[in-house]
Amino acid sequence: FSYFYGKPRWTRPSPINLSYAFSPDHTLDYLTSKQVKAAFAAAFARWAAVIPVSFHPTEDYRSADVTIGFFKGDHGDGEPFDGVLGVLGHAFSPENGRFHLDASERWAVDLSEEKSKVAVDLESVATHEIGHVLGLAHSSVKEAIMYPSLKPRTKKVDLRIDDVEGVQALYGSNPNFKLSSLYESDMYSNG
Amino acid sequence: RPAPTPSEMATETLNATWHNFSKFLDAPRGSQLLGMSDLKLYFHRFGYLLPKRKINTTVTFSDEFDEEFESAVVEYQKRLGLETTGKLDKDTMETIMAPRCGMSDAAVHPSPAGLTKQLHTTQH
Repeated sequence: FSYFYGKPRWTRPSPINLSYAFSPDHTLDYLTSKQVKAAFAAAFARWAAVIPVSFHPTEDYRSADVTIGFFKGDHGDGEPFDGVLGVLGHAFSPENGRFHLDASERWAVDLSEEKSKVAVDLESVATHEIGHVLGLAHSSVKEAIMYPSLKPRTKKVDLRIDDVEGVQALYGSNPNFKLSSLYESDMYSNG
Repeated sequence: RPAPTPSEMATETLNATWHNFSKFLDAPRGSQLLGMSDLKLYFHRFGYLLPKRKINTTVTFSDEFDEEFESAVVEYQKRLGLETTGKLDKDTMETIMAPRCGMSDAAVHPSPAGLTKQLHTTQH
């Protein structure tokens, strides 16, 4: 795991509660709001399970800590999106909270239903970008959520030891989480 | 025939931005290949290569597979968990062309294990 330069993190008093909201203007027309919100709720829950940080949705986009939207091409932050595949999304380090996904991708919430060869799993990318929102940079561990690339039609949502150790070094551990359970899970999945 | 669904249309639309890089597979150091500058721009974008030249505010690179680019490839391979050959081998090219997060790989504070050297910071 690695961090952004200066190791920024959300610095408000513990317990940290972060709100998130979706842009009312920059949405997708082929997924329902409910589907998108469910994918993000699952992604936020994965991180909240390992650190003492909670996330809650709000309708107030302007005042939310984390602001999420689907944008095309040049969307004003100096990092224009490039169409189908290529760059999938980006998010800013703490405590900025901006979280942008490329609206040109074919985002999927259920790969068994979505038949496109270029479909990208929304929850997987959301989980990765939330890592950036929390202060993690990219990892060199291929299995980690914070590894920078993701092939189309691939679902990768489980935090690995590398992700958990990185984020817990920033925020501490959720008292209900046991790292040993993840070691056992990793050992099992790696044979 | 019914109009295709958005899903079917998306299947026909493939991104060519990085797919064109496949022509650089196994390109040797010292070679001069048209479009190599675009691959160098990719390495610049994600934090592995600093430009030698700037025309106005536009970053430009040569089409030569030079020593500096080889070092950038090695750094990329180290950071992405690839075999460090310094060559544009199959694994490296597949990783380069894979869809990815737009965040630079460079703006990092190394983990205690000492993962990488710091190249530069970004606006993020």
